[in-house]
Amino acid sequence: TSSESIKDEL
Amino acid sequence: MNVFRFAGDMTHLFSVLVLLLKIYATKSCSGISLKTQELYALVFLTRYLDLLTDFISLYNTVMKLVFISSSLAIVWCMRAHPVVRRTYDKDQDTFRHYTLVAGSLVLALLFHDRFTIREVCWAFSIYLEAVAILPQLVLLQRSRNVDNLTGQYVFFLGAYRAFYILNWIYRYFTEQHFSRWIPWIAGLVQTGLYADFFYYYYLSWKNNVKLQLPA
Repeated sequence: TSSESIKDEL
Repeated sequence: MNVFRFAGDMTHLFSVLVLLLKIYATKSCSGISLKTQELYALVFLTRYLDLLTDFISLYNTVMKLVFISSSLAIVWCMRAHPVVRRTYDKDQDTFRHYTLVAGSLVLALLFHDRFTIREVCWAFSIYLEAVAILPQLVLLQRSRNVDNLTGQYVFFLGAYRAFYILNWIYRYFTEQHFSRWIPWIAGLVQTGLYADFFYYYYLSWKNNVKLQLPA
């Protein structure tokens, strides 16, 4: 989802 | 999630699978840097602390668990597996990786979004990931004969970083919130480290000869 922040990336 | 992020995650996953395949199929970890693998295990353990507190998606949770467990499994294999550990090029894998850990820790204590354990750990993991490949690249350079799977492992790792940069560029232009500068700078440094390797990988592929990095 586009609400993910950069910090939720792997 | 955009296509670049997904492609980055998949090439990252693929690199891990190639490495596991190499170790499993050949019962050998020659050409693989234990120091880089230990650094990656530390990167994942410090970055994915949010597994304990937040749930983002099943995809994220599964991938994070895969990266943590595979990196720990590889470190265990190289240190303790009765057959595999004897193939470890210990004498050539001499990069002082503690300096990378110390440097990343100092940077994370100086540059972070907020001074909390999680934010400092996150920044630390980003800085450390940027340089964690260095012991592996040094070992590749020292190894005269790099086998195909080892070359492909590093190639997919580099592709993962390149896709993440594209992902951030895409997000920068398509989303309202500003991307943060910490992963931008660390990501660019990290991708730059691979540029040299990519060049020689391309040459070996084009000329159909074994990969060999110049000393």
